[in-house]
Amino acid sequence: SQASRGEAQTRASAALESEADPWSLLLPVEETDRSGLLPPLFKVLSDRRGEAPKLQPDSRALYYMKKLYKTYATKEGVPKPSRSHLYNTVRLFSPYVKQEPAPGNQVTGPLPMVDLLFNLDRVTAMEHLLKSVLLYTLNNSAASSSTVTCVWDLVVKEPTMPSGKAPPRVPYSFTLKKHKWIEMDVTSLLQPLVASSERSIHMSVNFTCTKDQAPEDGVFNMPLSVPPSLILYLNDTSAQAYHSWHSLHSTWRPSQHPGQDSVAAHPVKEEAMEVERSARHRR
Amino acid sequence: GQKAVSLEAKKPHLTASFNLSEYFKQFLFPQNECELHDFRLSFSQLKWDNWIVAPHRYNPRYCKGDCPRAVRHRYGSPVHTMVQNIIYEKLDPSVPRPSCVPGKYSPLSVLTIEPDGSIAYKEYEDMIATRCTCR
Repeated sequence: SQASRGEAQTRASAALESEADPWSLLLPVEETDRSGLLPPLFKVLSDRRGEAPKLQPDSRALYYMKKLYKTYATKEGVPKPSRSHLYNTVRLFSPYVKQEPAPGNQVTGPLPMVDLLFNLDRVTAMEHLLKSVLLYTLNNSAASSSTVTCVWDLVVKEPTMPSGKAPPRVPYSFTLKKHKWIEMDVTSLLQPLVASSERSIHMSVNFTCTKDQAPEDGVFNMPLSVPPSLILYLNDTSAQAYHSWHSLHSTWRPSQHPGQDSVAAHPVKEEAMEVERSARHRR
Repeated sequence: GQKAVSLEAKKPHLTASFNLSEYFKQFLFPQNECELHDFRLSFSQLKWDNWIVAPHRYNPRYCKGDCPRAVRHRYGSPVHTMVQNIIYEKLDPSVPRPSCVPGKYSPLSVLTIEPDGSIAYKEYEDMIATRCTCR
């Protein structure tokens, strides 16, 4: 019995040592309290020390987000004061494509309807959608000086849209030479879905393009390299998120409790203007 | 009785040859005065670089050092800090002296790869200490 007791003690001390890494010091004893007490960043950090993400993002999507990061933050990671936008969160989702795009990466118009499935589970209830775009990457064979006008059809298949809602046809023109990416705004379509905490969106997209100088040539081979990504520009109203405009008027802090966020979160700009007016009035 | 004795012992002994420079010494700033220190870490040290894409270097900074007795103007401390100092010195040394802590922060932008493979750019409040205070 002496031996087994000694064994038990060594096992117990080994267990303590394995727990001694810093994040376990941050975590309360009860596992269940974890989400309540830790800000989301630490919750993510403590949940995932050393764990690699299950799915690796598309390299072009990662390249795009790195460029976005360099636009918004310094090398030390401090948000640049020059940025004027209200969003403090940008999420890029790659689609689960239901149909394989045309072979050889060259998709000739009119494009086949490509079914795209986006899973938006990572969007939290405190994140409110300000803008969303479909991001197309053009492969480098697209470099031509012609201006191209594209009309594209976007149909949301799930969740089913209210009847009678015609899919938007948005004439869209851009000069291929300048674009490595094409951003197509889908905010009006996704706003109600994200607001109603829809987290799985199935849509079909196709667009046909003609060259402005030679419309008689008919449709134009659209040099798309991969199916589009979906980018959501969000305003995270949780207390841990940074609110650049409110730091100018430090009188107002985002609501800490979910129940109040509906008032505080939506008229974000009006709130800021109001605070501005009252601050100026007080001055 | 003990407390009275210990307090009596703390009173400065004003002897005839009282040394003024000694007296003023207590108002000088401490050698290791409360101030901001750097601590540069990279997420690869924490083995988080496989999902935190940016920034590569993160300097959260920290505050360390002794708080001088006359803290008012230099640290933006409230009057309460001096009251706490007086309590510690004259009434009850078990009350802690004011501590050197961060008084102002700046946010941090983080680019992460989420478990589902999506990519998130987020700005977090209060992630870098930019000024120290005595409280």
